[in-house]
Amino acid sequence: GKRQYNRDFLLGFQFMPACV
Amino acid sequence: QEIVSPEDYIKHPLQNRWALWFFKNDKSKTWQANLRLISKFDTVEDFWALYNHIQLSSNLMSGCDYCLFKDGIEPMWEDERNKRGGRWLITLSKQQRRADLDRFWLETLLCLVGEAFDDHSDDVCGAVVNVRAKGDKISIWTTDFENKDAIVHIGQVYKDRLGVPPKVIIGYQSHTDTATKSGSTTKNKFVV
Repeated sequence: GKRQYNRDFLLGFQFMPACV
Repeated sequence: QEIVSPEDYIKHPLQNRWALWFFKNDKSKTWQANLRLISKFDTVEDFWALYNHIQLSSNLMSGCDYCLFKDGIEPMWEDERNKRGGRWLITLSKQQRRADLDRFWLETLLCLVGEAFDDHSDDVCGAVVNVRAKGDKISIWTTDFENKDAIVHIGQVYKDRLGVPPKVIIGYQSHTDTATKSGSTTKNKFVV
């Protein structure tokens, strides 16, 4: 299957601290 | 000992790698020379790192474009994956630059990187925002104007995601028709 991400999931990452 | 889940340190991979392009209208240069690749990304985290770093569309000078295309597809009609394709076109009024342009473009980007069109996402080549004094435009480009099922599904999902009211019609036009049009409007192959 495809890696689908819905909008709320994606928006949740907008201001996450960058990965180490 | 602290247990760290992979969720905390592995970036979230996207289905596709995407390339963001920027077009700046400099009349002393050729169209292709005005088109620059900004960056590519293939994770959710790297998408936001890029998006948060660049200007909003509404801050760009008139004549500029952003284009987000799958890696390997150039944002022009001539590309092998575009030449038999077309676009769902959203035309914005001048007033909508303040109210809708940035919101619509972000929603468009989220549709693409999140693969919002299910199996028909394979038909998507990319999306373009044109910032223009006479009215801005946003479009989603697909690969084949004869793939009716894919195009209509993409159009329905896209219209819904943008929150376009049902009574407002959006149209899909082939690039061939756009390139050879004689007047200011191109005929629609499909509408939703």
